[in-house]
Amino acid sequence: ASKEMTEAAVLLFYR
Amino acid sequence: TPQNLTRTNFEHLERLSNRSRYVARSCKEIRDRYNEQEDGLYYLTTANGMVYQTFCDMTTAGGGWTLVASVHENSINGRCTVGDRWSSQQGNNLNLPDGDGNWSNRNTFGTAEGATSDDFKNPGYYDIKAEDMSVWHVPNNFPLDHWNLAAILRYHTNNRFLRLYGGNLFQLFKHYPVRYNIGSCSNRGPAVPIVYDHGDRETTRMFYGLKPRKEFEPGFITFRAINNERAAMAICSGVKPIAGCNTEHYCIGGGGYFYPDQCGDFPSFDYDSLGMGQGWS
Repeated sequence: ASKEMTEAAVLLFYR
Repeated sequence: TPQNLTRTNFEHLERLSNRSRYVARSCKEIRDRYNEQEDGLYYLTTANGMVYQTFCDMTTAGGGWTLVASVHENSINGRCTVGDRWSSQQGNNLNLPDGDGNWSNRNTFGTAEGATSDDFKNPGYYDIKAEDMSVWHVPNNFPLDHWNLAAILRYHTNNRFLRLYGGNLFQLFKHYPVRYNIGSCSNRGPAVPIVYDHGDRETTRMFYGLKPRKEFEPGFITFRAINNERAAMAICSGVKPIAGCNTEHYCIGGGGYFYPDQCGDFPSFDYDSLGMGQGWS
């Protein structure tokens, strides 16, 4: 995957 | 003057600390009950009375979004080692098919402020009954007040799919365990269409490698994908696998065993070396 994607945290929200 | 500045800071902090008087189980309740419309940290309370702090997105699509978790890759070279809380920190191990099991247990870790610097999971993950999900991909180490602007991808669902799966991921993953050898590629969980808040189908496609692009369709969030080697992954963010089962290259989180050795929170995102725009990477 791209470096951008791999060096970003994935934040999960609910509503 | 410096004195005025101090006074302003004080008043700002005083206003923020007033938030500790709110009683609510989710950011949506805070928005509805106290008419708060500012993004930031708020206190929430679980059904059992446990108080915790998390980030509320009060602006996207009407607001009221509660941050419940973050998946952060501390070392792409690590293979189910320290920091791989969303797969396994106990090594790539056939005898630990669930890995750490954090997708379907009540363990919590990390802090909201540190959610882009380390893994995060709060009681809201299992306590809140929700209808929809929102996902932000934020570059590592960004401070909370810049998350929204800094995000490379932001989207949400709007079809209330969580109602069908018990109202949160804790319940959803009880229906679809993130466990090695639980099934085959054809047994993946739901793929839910998304609405983009930043980015689009094309930018989503380009975040992944050349070969993965031939396997998925962008514009979805998918749960519990299973690859050719029967390893389970929790979430394919922004995409739906449609033609191929090499999901370890574009889905995150997982169980405790990946054949041969691709175990990790971002399992095999680095397969053909990172950011080179070749093969699976």
